[in-house]
Amino acid sequence: PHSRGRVASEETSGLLVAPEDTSSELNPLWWLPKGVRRGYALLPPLLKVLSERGPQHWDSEVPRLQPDSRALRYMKRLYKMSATKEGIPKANKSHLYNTVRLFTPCSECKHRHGDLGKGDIHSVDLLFNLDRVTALEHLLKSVLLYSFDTSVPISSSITCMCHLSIKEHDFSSPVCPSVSHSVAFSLHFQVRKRKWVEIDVTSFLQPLIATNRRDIHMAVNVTCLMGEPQRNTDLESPINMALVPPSLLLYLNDTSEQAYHRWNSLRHRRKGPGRPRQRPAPLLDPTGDKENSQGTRASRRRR
Amino acid sequence: DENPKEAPATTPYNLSQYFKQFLFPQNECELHNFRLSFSQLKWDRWIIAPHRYSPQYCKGDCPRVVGHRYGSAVHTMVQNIIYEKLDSSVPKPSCVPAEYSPLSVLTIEPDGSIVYKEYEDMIATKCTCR
Repeated sequence: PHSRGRVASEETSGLLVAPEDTSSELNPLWWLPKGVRRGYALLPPLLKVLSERGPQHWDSEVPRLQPDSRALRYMKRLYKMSATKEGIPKANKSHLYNTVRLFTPCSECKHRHGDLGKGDIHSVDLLFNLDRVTALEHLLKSVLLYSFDTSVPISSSITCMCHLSIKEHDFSSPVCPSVSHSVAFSLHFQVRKRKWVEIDVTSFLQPLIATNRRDIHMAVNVTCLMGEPQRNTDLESPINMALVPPSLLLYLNDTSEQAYHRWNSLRHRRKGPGRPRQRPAPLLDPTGDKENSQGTRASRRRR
Repeated sequence: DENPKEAPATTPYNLSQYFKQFLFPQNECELHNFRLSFSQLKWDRWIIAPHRYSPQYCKGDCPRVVGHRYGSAVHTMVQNIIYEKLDSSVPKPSCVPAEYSPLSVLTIEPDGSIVYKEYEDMIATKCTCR
C-alpha cells in the first residue's frame, strides 16, 4: 500500500485539507467515500495540525484530558528506548511496532471501585475507550500495565493470581453486563526499582480489537502473595499492595502511508542484487522482548 | 588566462580560497540546517517528545548540466534544455529533498490517552535537482 511515487503523494496530500469545508464540491474530500473522510478525521493530530491552513489553526485550543503522571512517565521511558536524542526511531530490527498507545480506564468506572487498596484482593471494573485506534493500526500486542507501591523490599519474589473477564453489555439487561469470556493465570515476578508489572493479554483481547470493538469493559481480580510457588515455599501472607487500576498498552503496526515502515527502509538500505529478501521471523515478539526475555530468562535461571 | 601575468597578488591562504570557488560552486543546491522547538509553535502542551525537531531544508541553484553529483534523472537535463531552448515558462529544475529520515513523536490525544508514533519522511537528509 506504500507507494513512493511523487504523483501518488500529490494525490494523498490532496487529502490533507481541513474537514470543515467538506460540504462544498470544491473540497476534494467531498468526493471521497464517507468512510475515507472519517479516516481523515482520525488522522494523527500532528498531521491534522500540519494540514490546517494558517497559523491561527496551529494553536487551536482543543481541550485535552491530562494523562496520569505515572502513565506519562512510562511512555517517556518507552520513547527514550525507541528513539534517539534527535527523535529518530532507533534502527534495532527487533521491534515491529511503529505505534504504541496507552489508555487509562475511564474515570467514571474508577468511582465504582470503592475501597481499593485495602487487603490483598483487588477487584477492579475497567472500561477502556479505544476510539483513537484507527482502522489502519493493526494490533501486535496488548499489555495490562500495573504500577504498584509497596513496602516489599526490592528483589523479593511475588506471586499474583489474576482473574480477567470481559463484560458484555447486551440490550436485554443493560444494567447487569454478562461475562463473555474470562481467563485465570498466575504471575510471578521480582520487585524491581521501577515498579511496573506488564500482563500480556494479547490473545485475550485480540478477537475484540480485530472486530473493531472500541469499548472494552473488563473486570480484573488480582491477589498477590510473597514467595515463589515453584520452590514449594509456603506462599507467605498477602501483601498489602496499593494497586492503581492498570492502564492498557497497545503495540500497533500502522500501515498508513504517513507511518514509518521499518522494513521498507531496511530493505532499501539492504537493496543489492541477488541479496535474499529477509522477512522478520513470524514468531518475533513485536516489542522485541522475547529476545530480551530469552536473555533475561537465562540470566534469571542462572540467578 | 588571457593575462597570466596579472594573476591576483594574494597570500597563499587566499589563493586556496580563490581556487576553491571554482571547485565548489557557490549557492548551489544543498541541504541547510533548520531547527525548531515545538514550544515556538505552542504545540509543547500536547507534543511531549521530542522537544526539538530538525526538519532541515534544501536551497540553492541547480547547475545547467545536472550531473552525477545530484543523482538527478536525465529528465532534469531535458527540462533544463526545454527551459533554455524551447519554452522559458517551463520552470528550471528545482532544488528539493531527495531522501528523508523518520521521526518518533510522543503526543497526548484529546481523550487523554498517550500515543508514541513513528512518522515517515519528517527530516530531509539529502537534496537533489529535478
